[in-house]
Amino acid sequence: ASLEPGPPAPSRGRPLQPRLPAELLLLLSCPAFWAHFARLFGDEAAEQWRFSSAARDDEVSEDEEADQLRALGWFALLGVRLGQEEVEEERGPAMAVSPLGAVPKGAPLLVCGSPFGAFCPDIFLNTLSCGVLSNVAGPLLLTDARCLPGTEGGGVFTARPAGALVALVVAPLCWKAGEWVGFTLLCAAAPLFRAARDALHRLPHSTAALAALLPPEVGVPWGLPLRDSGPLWAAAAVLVECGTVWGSGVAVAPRLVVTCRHVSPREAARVLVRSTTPKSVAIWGRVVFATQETCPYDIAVVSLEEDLDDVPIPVPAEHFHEGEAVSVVGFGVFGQSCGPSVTSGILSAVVQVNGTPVMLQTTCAVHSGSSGGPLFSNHSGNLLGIITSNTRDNNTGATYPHLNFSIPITVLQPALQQYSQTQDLGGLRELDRAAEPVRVVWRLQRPLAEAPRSKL
Amino acid sequence: MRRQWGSAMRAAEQAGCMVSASRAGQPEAGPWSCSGVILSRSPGLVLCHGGIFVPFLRAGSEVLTAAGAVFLPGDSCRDDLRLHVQWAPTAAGPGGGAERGRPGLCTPQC
Repeated sequence: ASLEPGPPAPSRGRPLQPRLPAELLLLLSCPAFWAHFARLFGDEAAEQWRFSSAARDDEVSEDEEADQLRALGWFALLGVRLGQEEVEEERGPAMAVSPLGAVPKGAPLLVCGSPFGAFCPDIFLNTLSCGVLSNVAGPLLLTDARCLPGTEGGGVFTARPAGALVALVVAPLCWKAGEWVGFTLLCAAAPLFRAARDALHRLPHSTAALAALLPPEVGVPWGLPLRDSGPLWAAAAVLVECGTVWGSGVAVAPRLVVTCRHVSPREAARVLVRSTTPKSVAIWGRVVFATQETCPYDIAVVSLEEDLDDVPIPVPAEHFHEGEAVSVVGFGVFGQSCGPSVTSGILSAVVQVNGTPVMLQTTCAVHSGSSGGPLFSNHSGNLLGIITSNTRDNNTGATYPHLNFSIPITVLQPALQQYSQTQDLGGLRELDRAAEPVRVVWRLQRPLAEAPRSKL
Repeated sequence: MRRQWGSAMRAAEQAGCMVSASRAGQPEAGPWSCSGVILSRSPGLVLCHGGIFVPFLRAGSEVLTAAGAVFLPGDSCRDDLRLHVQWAPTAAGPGGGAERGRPGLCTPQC
């Protein structure tokens, strides 16, 4: 690497400042982050989870990986030594910090980092990526914004209030059982700054004055609400447990939950349905309908013994618009360890048979455990479909979370409405008689060419 | 994107920086680098990830997982630690000092 000052080079059209020398003031961590990290990622972190920026095949020694894991939730406060030119430079806008818990799941986030760190800053400095707040466990946050190695320490900002710092990147990539999980691990900024203030006051040298330079939490001076309840649909997913199998589901009536057949495969089976937001409840139910194994629509319907109070019942969509912004809500990856995750993307394809939508595809990250969860339109908040699967390449064994399939709610809605009103399963049983072209689509086969007609 | 993010993008880009660490006299051994957030430009105060400091910890990385370790003072790292911060100017200002590329990352044709 060349560390010598080179000729002035523009940074995407803007001149870069020279590299400024700095000194380490302190290293700090957020203790609550570690508690939640241990709960979510378990004791077998080294076995199942990896947070290395290095690719799976790269030669990273066990010692190096252990070092990376130990340093995961640590941050550093640096004092930058300025030259006269920098001192005279404009100070830049004041920064504010979003209080812990103020940003709701599903809220848009903007990550600003420098991929590959010191490599080619004139190209990569302050590269932006956006996503949503996918999940929250205390100060441990997850976003589906795609980040790259070197963005560790990058700032994560809210759209509303504009530019409030909500978190810093802890690990841009995480892998579970060798598969890339499309989440970036974050540490909330507010508790980190509290820890920094506390540390600065306890250090023997006169660093206490620096505490005054740490940004304040968003409050009255900003004139903006501290908390936003977020989209209602972010609380719409429920956890469905059937014996040792679990997945996601969505309530379509206070006592009726739709999930996948591969989550609750047997009719009459007892199922436990858990809702985590706004409060944690568990209600028993039984599977009243599950499509046959040969049916392309992987659906089961669960009737509950009690009402699922406070869980929002979504409005079913009637139309689908390719390219529209959508979100998936489900218990993928973490199951019961924390509430449902929200991932964002677009409706990438609406597959139709004879003009009727029979399959939806999205670019949202969908992980194992999300099956049965709802797919929502961000614009209308309406329920678009039920997630059934992501994609695996059987030749390579690779899983693609960002290519996934949902059953359009328009396929299910008439039958669900009929059952809800009359307890008649007739409409649901019709799903088992899906036409061959629908089966062909769900087998990911090419449509059969029309048989050549005899000219005789 | 710009319509939704407008001022948030400006704030994010104004706050972003890059931090590199190297050993005194051995620049070829690094630098270790990461991203950071500018908390104050004058006086200069930056928060960045702690992972790049692991090779410099006097007591080794085990000190990070020691019971009750919430913070470590700056002198926890060896004296040969050299740090540099690079950020974009708030307004048009003097440029210079950009690093040249180095092997390891390329742009394969797709």
